[in-house]
Amino acid sequence: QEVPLAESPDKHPLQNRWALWFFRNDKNRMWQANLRLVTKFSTVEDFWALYDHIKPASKLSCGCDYSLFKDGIEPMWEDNQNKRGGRWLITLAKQQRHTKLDCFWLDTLLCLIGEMFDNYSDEVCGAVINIRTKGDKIAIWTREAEHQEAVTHIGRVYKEHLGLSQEVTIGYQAHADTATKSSSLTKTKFVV
Amino acid sequence: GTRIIYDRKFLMECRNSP
Repeated sequence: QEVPLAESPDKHPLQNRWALWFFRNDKNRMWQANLRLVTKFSTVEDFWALYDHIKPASKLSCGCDYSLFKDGIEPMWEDNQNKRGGRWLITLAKQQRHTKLDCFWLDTLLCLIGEMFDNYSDEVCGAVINIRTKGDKIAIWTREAEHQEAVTHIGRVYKEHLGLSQEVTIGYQAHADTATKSSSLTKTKFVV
Repeated sequence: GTRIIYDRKFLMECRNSP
């Protein structure tokens, strides 16, 4: 359901307008038909109005996703802004759905809308959370997998914002590799 | 132009402000 959001001069503008998407897995329909745009926002206050209005990720059914992408970028590999890119992937253990998932996802969203990746924030396309029986996943998508300096900077800052310890590593996968292999075999391009 | 950057603390403070 679309959430109407009023514009106001008193609100704090964001650098980018963002679009929240919702995916529900209905196997009788094509993948793209299961993807819905929820709403777009471009102020801090409208972000919170939306966030506080929708279900927390941990309460979604298995097979559902939320995606937050910059306006104009669709949350799929095929989009021109994504197709040469990749993702920093956080995989969670099953029991973490009730402890870490919502915190990690909120911190991911705040990193995006707050433009917390310094001069490399333009490389960020969006973020996706997948609710899955096998284990939930959160990822930040960037636009160019070959931009090593930008990608690794984003990974380091992201890891720091999630409060992950130095012993924990996270990996970056190019979408081109994910698209052609089963996810468990996708090669990791960078690690931080 | 200048990028609009907000830190986590500021964003969290905006959550419940009137």
